[in-house]
Amino acid sequence: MGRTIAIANQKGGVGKTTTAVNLGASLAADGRRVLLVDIDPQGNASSGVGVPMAESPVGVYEPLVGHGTLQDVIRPTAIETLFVAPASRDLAGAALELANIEGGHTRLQGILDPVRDQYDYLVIDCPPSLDMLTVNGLTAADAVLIPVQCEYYALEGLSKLLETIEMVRDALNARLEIEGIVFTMYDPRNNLSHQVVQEVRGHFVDKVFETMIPRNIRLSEAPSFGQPCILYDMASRGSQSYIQLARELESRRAA
Amino acid sequence: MGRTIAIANQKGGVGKTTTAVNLGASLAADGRRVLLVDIDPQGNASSGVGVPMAESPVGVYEPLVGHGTLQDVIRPTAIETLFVAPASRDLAGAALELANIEGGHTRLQGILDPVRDQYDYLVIDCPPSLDMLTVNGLTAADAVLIPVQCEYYALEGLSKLLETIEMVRDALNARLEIEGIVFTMYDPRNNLSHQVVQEVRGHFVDKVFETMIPRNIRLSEAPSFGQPCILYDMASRGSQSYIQLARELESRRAA
Ligand SMILES: Nc1ncnc2c1ncn2[C@@H]1O[C@H](COP(=O)(O)OP(=O)(O)OP(=O)(O)O)[C@@H](O)[C@H]1O
Ligand SMILES: Nc1ncnc2c1ncn2[C@@H]1O[C@H](COP(=O)(O)OP(=O)(O)OP(=O)(O)O)[C@@H](O)[C@H]1O
Ligand SMILES: [Mg+2]
Ligand SMILES: [Mg+2]
Repeated sequence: MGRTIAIANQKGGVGKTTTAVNLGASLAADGRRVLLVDIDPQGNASSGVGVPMAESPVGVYEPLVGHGTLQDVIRPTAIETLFVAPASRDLAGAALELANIEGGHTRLQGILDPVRDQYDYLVIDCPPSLDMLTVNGLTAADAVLIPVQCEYYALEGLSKLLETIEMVRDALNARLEIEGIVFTMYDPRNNLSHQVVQEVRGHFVDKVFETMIPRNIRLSEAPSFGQPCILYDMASRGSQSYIQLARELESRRAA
Repeated sequence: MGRTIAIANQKGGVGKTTTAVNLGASLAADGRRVLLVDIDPQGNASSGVGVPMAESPVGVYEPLVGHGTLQDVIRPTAIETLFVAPASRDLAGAALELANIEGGHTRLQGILDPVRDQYDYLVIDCPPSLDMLTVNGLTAADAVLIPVQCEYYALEGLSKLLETIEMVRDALNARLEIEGIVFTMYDPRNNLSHQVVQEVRGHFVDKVFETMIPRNIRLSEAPSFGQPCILYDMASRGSQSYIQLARELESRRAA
């Protein structure tokens, strides 16, 4: 049964998509079968693996609202064991639609169940909000991985996110746990990065990944080629840090 | 009658709050009376001017849903002619609530109307979404200023944002115009920045501000002190670029 991990943080631009794409790709490069699920109406994770929303007449939205199955919309990527359930245009209205239908919180869980066994990991990229799409992502997941940008504003939202995770665990998904917190865009030369790391490590002790993702331009160039960074520039510090994160994630599970 | 400018872009982390706070502060430092309106449930603009959400028992949310007036919640800041209508906790549920009440799209416009005459500018910081809060921001505004981060993913969402602006103009607010596009976190040393600037300038010709906001660490350090950057470090390139942006904004209006 595949382990389902939601990548969530309502703060914008903290590296959710970059983590979903590159962690997913690194796990796949290691031989795991991975499904990337894009429930962000921006569709960045989809284009990040070369399946832009504009080229997907159907995607996650359709089965989410009852038209067909998720299996119908799953596409291959340039990495043999990495598949994607892409975002499609109509996802933009989904948060509101899901709020107004019976069982709207558990729709994603329902469409993922029939396919989970085909994968070792299912990685869900969430939008920058705590709306019904993110709630669906948390409800469908075994665990949530929280990217934290090493910036002040990124600290502010953490307690609200943890409250929401708590609420989802109590009301909708008792199995939901925190996979871990991963620091992104870490720049050892600047004081702010150190302060944020100190502060978060102090609070969350064993929940913080050892691996820190450095700020690395190759990570932000790769999406313009529709490639995960390990295909675009495997030797870059960006790629290497996500490969290391994938290894750490797997070794934590084995423990 | 104060000019109301919404700072909007559904892409996360592109510098909406940093622009709202520092453009607002620069206009105020120039002697204008400015009201910063924080309709993002994260409340970053509020804490960015030293009025953290945790310290605001009431804020924009309350008058938005009919309890009291906006005047009741407006607070002063460390800059004499800069005021803030802060975010408060309950704003997190507002997008859904507004979607389900009569005239939910125009609530913000309604609560701003009685105070507009007291200010030269009202600057609205929007959340990273195209939900009812952002729609309220666009409906209440005379113009929208669009921060564009010099990154690939930031390009992807632009056409969707322009569609939404068009829709709001047609259905809710005929006066809505585009104040302009401002490049943020521009790094002249990297190719990607140049590519994004070329691409956007090619499409939007006269709508792009000459002033470009450089990536500058002082802009991201200032919020941890609850200060706009012009108070934290007036001489920094970050502060100077926002002062220049404020000047350009005013000279465009005079033209
Ligand atoms: N470690 C990194 N080094 C350099 N650039 C990065 C890094 N991680 C992400 N980026 C870039 O920063 C921007 C924000 O990252 P990303 O889009 O992954 O964040 P997000 O949290 O998914 O954003 P949103 O909230 O809009 O969904 C992107 O342009 C991305 O390419
Ligand atoms: N020009 C800049 N140079 C360096 N850092 C910047 C710059 N502009 C913004 N930042 C930092 O980048 C992060 C994202 O900026 P900001 O929070 O203003 O974006 P936003 O669009 O308001 O995000 P959200 O989508 O979450 O509302 C913040 O930590 C901010 O301090
Ligand atoms: Mg994203
Ligand atoms: Mg913001």
